[in-house]
Amino acid sequence: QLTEKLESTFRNLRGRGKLSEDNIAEAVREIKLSLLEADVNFRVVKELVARIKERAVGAEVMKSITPGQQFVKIFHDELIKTLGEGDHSLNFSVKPPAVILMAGLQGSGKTTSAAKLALLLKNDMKRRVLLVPADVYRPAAIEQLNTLARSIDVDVYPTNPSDDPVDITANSIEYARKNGLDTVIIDTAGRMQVDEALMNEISKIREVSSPAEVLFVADAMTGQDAVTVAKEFHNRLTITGVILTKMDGDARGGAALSIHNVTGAPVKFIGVGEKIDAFELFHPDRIVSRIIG
Amino acid sequence: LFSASVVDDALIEELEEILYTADIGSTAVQWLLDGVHKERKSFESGDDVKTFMKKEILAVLQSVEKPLLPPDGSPGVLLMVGVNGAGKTTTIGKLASLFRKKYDKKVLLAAGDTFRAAAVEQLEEWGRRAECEVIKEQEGTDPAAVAFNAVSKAKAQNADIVIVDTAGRLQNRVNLMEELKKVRRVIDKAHQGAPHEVLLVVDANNGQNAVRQAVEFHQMIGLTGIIVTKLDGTAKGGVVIGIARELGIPVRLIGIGEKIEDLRPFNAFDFTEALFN
Ligand SMILES: Nc1nc2c(ncn2[C@@H]2O[C@H](COP(=O)(O)OP(=O)(O)OP(=O)(O)O)[C@@H](O)[C@H]2O)c(=O)[nH]1
Ligand SMILES: Nc1nc2c(ncn2[C@@H]2O[C@H](COP(=O)(O)OP(=O)(O)OP(=O)(O)O)[C@@H](O)[C@H]2O)c(=O)[nH]1
Ligand SMILES: [Mg+2]
Ligand SMILES: [Mg+2]
Repeated sequence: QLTEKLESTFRNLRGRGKLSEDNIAEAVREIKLSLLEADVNFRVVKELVARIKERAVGAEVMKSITPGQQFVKIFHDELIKTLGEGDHSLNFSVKPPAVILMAGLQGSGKTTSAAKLALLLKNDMKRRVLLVPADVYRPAAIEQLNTLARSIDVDVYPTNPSDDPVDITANSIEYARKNGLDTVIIDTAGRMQVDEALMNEISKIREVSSPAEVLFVADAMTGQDAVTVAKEFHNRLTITGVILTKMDGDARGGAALSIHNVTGAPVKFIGVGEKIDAFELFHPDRIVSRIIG
Repeated sequence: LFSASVVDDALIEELEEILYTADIGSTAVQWLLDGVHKERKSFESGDDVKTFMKKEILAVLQSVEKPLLPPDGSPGVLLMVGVNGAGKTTTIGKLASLFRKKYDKKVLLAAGDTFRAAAVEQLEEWGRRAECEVIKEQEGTDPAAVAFNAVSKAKAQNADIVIVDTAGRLQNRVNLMEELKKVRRVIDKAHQGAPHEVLLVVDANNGQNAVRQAVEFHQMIGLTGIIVTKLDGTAKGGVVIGIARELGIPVRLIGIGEKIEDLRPFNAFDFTEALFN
């Protein structure tokens, strides 16, 4: 009698069987919609959902949650794994000076992030940084980086708007080498990935600088086009890391998934404000919760 | 479900991809697909369906198409607002040049971003290019004070137009939105009825957060128009449809590059065509 009762209790505790296409269909639909509303690219959503669904179907249903809820948990964990993979630190195991190249669309936050990164490297890793204003097009871009550099007491390479960005790059690295500066951060002009002339320019900048890191700076509010943009920048430059800026806003940040999907590059830092210390190491947990919603 | 019509699952999937990747957003996508479903018996091809959707979108966008003319107001005052990096300062340079050259207006620019590094210098360079005077104050001055001074000066100088630049701000930063509310209030104090135009500058690369921007900025200070920048890239700016449907705020101008002449009136037809290219 008692044995039977106990057996049936255990059977119920073990749950309701396995996850199936049917019992997670509603959750799949809701997650798809949520990701799209979070600005994850349409094709990336399709691919992610298909991959994770394949992994989830057949899993034992856990007790006390519905199959749908369990699928969401599996999805959440998969995204954390995806965004967490790769080397999230900066690669400095190169012959000095280590060059970090900042690249991205207009207004994404490159100049501000260059200064933020310089401050972090100076304070946390005692590195001797040279900031290089290689944007000679935007009015007062050089002044902007100069002002930021002064505010954090970091060296900045002297530049004029009449200089050529490729020459600025080469000369600044030589300058760093001669003056014992071990890190060179190159701020470049914002550019569209379809602008041939400017994409050729940044390819040349990459060529003459042999960067240890090529950081793609992207606005957290970027929408669907993140894949098209990131893919081309990656083709031309081989992105080694991503900085996601303006994370202090309320954008869901789905662009992070889109960009990672097409570049394989890890998000290394996030910008969390206008101040120069508003800069953090990237941790996937918070953004994944934000994206799934 | 759709087997009797040309609107089958494959077509729906194809349409969803076009619409979503243009940043049109789930609410508007659903609205369009509901319309397609209603009319499904009338379509003979996938192209018919696309034509139908284009027509629906065009109707919405035509209802918010409204060119931007230099406002009368002696002086007419325009307040430029938006999130960080959207293109406010650059657009002011373009607009100042347009008003001066095409409409022969005397334009003053107010350097209302007193916070960001080299913001004033950037506007000053644009002032030089547009050949318009820039009114500025010390770094860290209350932006409302800059706006007040610029409008007062414009009245004294009989300038036709004042364009007020503001610092970029994210719409969820309450204190910054309050600051903007104050700037608007002070402009009205300096010149009753001003600002005559309050323009939200939106980056075409933004996703659905652009709708949040429009909602919050509109709620805080009341918008008279949207300017969509960076349409020279590959982003389609489909968020404009969501903003139009939700708020009905007129779309006045588009930015199509970084040069002073890269400003165009918003054209609903061209914009709709581009969404489907
Ligand atoms: N709130 C917030 N604002 C940011 C953040 N990062 C950058 N910004 C702001 O975004 C705006 C654009 O930043 P910039 O550093 O000028 O961007 P950029 O990529 O160098 O721009 P271009 O050189 O014109 O391509 C400025 O107003 C910055 O203060 C961030 O993490 N949070
Ligand atoms: N390609 C392109 N770039 C643009 C356009 N409008 C502005 N930009 C660029 O976008 C970047 C940011 O422009 P800003 O005018 O500084 O933007 P902002 O809104 O004033 O920025 P903050 O004051 O920092 O908030 C600059 O590099 C501009 O040249 C456009 O229509 N097309
Ligand atoms: Mg810059
Ligand atoms: Mg500005």
